[in-house]
Amino acid sequence: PPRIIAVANQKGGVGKTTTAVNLATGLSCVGKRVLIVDLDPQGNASTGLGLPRAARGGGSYALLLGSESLGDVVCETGIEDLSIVPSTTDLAGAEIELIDLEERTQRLARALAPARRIYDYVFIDCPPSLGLLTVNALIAADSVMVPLQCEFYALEGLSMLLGTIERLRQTHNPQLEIQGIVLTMYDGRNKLSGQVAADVRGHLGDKVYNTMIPRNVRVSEAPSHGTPAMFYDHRCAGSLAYMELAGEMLRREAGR
Amino acid sequence: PPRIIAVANQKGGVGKTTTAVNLATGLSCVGKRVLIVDLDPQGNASTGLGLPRAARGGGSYALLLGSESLGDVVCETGIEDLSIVPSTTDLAGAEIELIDLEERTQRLARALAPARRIYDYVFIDCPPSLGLLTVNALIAADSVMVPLQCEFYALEGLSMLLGTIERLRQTHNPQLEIQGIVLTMYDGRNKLSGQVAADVRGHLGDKVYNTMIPRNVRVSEAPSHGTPAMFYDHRCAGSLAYMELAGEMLRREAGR
Ligand SMILES: Nc1ncnc2c1ncn2[C@@H]1O[C@H](COP(=O)(O)OP(=O)(O)OP(=O)(O)O)[C@@H](O)[C@H]1O
Ligand SMILES: Nc1ncnc2c1ncn2[C@@H]1O[C@H](COP(=O)(O)OP(=O)(O)OP(=O)(O)O)[C@@H](O)[C@H]1O
Ligand SMILES: [Mg+2]
Ligand SMILES: [Mg+2]
Repeated sequence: PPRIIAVANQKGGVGKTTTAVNLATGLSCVGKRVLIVDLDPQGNASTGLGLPRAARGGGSYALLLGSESLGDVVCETGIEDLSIVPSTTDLAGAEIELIDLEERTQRLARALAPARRIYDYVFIDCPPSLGLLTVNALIAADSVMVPLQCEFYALEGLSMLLGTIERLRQTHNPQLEIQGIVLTMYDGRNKLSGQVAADVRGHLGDKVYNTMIPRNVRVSEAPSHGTPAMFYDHRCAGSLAYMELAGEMLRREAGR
Repeated sequence: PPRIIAVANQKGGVGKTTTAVNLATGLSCVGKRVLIVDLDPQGNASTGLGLPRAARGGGSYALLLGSESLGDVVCETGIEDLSIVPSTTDLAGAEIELIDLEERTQRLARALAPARRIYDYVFIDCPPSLGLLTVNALIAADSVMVPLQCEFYALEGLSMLLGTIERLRQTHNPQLEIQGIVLTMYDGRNKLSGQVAADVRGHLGDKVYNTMIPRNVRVSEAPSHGTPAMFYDHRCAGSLAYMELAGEMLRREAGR
């Protein structure tokens, strides 16, 4: 059955965009039809998939404000079975504009309803905050994927995020669950990485994927070529880890 | 003369908190009286300076909403000449609460006015967004310090940030200028870092500090001990770079 997954964490720079882009690409490579919704005003996922600013149309802003329907705003990425609703600079003003609208927290959920008939997976790349954009994503989603950088500050924000997810589950979206926690930018040479990973596994058990994404410079080079790491360098450690993560995610889904 | 500096960049994880904490510490070590205002609901600067959650008082939330004055919310850090207005979890709801208030964009500017009589420098650590909290900081500030991670995605967001600063200079704060751009997490071994650094210097010239902050694991270990890198390991490359940055900043100020 189709699944809408919010990729969220209010801590900045933890690998939300990188995970959304590369995991979505990995799943499309094994024949799943995948849509990415770029809900970050920075538009990194759109850039990371090579969409020039001038060719993004109304994007996720028009979808949220209801001026266009899903079919009008979906763009192709040039990668088979992978499409995107890009982000435009208008999105920076969306949170203030949404405040006065009816059902301001359910707009994305309504707008994405048709996606379930077309795609196997929808990934929503969230901005680094718990404002109205991320709240819309959490209410539209079936589950949340939480990229967690193996750093101390990133650990600190986890309880705030899990608290917000729990609150929205009770007030707006009873089916919302944790898809999984992905440890990112893991560096085996430094003991802090290992301590954070052990700490998170100790608290959250098998909600944490076995697959860890290593810090790997090829991953951070790929966006400047407008292509996912998997296409930029499919043999690098980062690409292999994201393929492995796609496999682990599918295996867990099959075992549900 | 006293100077209020907003440490801002809507791109997440670029080193805003690390720069605010370590630069403020460096300046206090050379006899400047420094205040940090933690305006990020995550509260990383408060944690990085060892303030337990239970001992934070009303914090920056009370200051913004006007329920307490500056003197009531300032806390000591245990470091001579360095004080902090901590962040509390209430701050997560502040943006929505501010929307309906009078002068919602000038509240921090008014609240920090008394700071000019007490401190030589005030650093405001901003969250990773351009919402009402960061707008309040940019209107309260004399200048903006922009930490910029030497990565492709971080470069993409710079023009959006500079555009917002320019707009606020015209509408709300005519004196607002760029204090400087700090290149962070520079890794000489990878060519992407060098390309980004050269690109930024090419566009922005001497607005970019000569001092670059190297990627250094001791810097990311320090917050788990509740202390700045300078006190955790004053000989590490990261601490030395922040001392150098403090020196460069003071030298530039003297030359103005
Ligand atoms: N495994 C990795 N190895 C090396 N660099 C990485 C890796 N994952 C992400 N990066 C780089 O780290 C930076 C932060 O990653 P990314 O932008 O995906 O995080 P984010 O959580 O989406 O950030 P934001 O909070 O700003 O949206 C980027 O420059 C990215 O290229
Ligand atoms: N020079 C450095 N070397 C190594 N690690 C660093 C360095 N500077 C910052 N870090 C680490 O990188 C991560 C991001 O830095 P930091 O939290 O200061 O960024 P930020 O811009 O404040 O993030 P946010 O956008 O979430 O507020 C932290 O885990 C921090 O410890
Ligand atoms: Mg992102
Ligand atoms: Mg921060």
